Amino acid sequence: SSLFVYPTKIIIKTCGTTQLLKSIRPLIHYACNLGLTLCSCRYTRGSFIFPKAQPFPHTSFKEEVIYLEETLPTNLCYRKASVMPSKMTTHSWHVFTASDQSHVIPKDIYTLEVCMTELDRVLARKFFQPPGGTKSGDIAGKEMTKITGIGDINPRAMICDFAFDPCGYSMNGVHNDRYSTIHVTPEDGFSYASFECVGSIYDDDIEHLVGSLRKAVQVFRPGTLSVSTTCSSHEVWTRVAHALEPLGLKCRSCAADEFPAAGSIVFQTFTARRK
Amino acid sequence: MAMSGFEGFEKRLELHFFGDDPVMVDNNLGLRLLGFESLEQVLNAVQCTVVSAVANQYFDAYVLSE
Repeated sequence: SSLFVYPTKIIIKTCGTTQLLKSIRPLIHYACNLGLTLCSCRYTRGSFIFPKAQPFPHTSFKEEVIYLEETLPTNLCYRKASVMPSKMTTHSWHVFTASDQSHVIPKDIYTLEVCMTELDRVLARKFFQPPGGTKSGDIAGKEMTKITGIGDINPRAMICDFAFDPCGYSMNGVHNDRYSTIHVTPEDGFSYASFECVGSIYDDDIEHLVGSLRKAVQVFRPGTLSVSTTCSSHEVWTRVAHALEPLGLKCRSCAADEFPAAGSIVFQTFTARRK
Repeated sequence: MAMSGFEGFEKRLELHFFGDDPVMVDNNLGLRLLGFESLEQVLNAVQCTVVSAVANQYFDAYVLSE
C-alpha cells in the first residue's frame, strides 16, 4: 500500500481488508486546520477477488458510494459513480468522482492504473522471502527490486521499497513531481500485481511511458491485465494498446466514460494470447 | 470462492484541496505540513501503518503495511 502527500493533493492506495474510505473525514479535518478545503475526490478500484472478506464500507460498490455521498462536503456537488464493464465479469472498474465548481482538470496529466492477475509462477516466486530468512523488510525489498528488474523500469527514479514476510512487496518510485508504485501479492491461486504511474502528454519522453509499461508488465508476465487511463487526451490510451500487443497481450475489451473531477477514463482489458 | 486469501486489488483514493495562502502552496508545503502523528491517525482509521518513507522537494511518499 502507498500514500503520496503533495501540497494540495493526497493519494492513498491500499489493498487487503483496509477501510480506505474511513480516511476521508480525518483528512478533511486535518487539512482544514491548515486552511485547506477539499475541492475534488476520485475513488477507483477493480473487482475484488474476495469481495465477501471486505469490511464496511467496502462490502459493495453501492455501499461505498453511499458512504462517499454521506461523507463528502456539499460543495462537491458534481458527482458521478459508474462501474465500467469488461468482457470478463471478474474485471470491472469501479469509479466515483466528485468535484466543486472551481476544480479545473489539467488537460495534459495522465494516470495509469494497471492491475495484473495470474502472474507467471516462476517470476512470482521472486517475491517470497527464503524460509527462516532474517533480513529486514527494507533490505529484502532492495534485493527484490534488483533481481526482478523493477529497478530498471525507471532508472531515474529514487526507489523506496519493502518486502513483507513471508511474501509480498511494495515500492514507490519518486522522480521530480512524478510518482510510480508497484504492489505484489505473489501467492499462487490469487496472485496479483499492480503498477501505477503519472505523467504529462507534454513530457519530452512520452515514449518513456510505453517503455515503462512494457518493463513493468514483463516483470510479472500476467495472464490477465487491465489498464485504466485517466486523461483528457486520447493519445495515452491508444499508446497503451500499442505498448502491450508486442508482448503477446491482446485487447479483449475497452470502455470509456467521462467524469467530473477526472475527465475521461478509459478501461482496457488484455489477456495473454497463450490463453 | 469459499476460502479467502490476501486481497491484492487495491482501493485508491485521490483528494485535491485548495487554500487561500499562496505562500504555503508555492513553497511546496500545504498538506506536507501535516504532522506524522496526524498521518498516523488517518492511517489508523484505514487500518495500516507506515513501514518506509522517502521524500523530495515536491512530495512525500510512504510505503504502508498491508
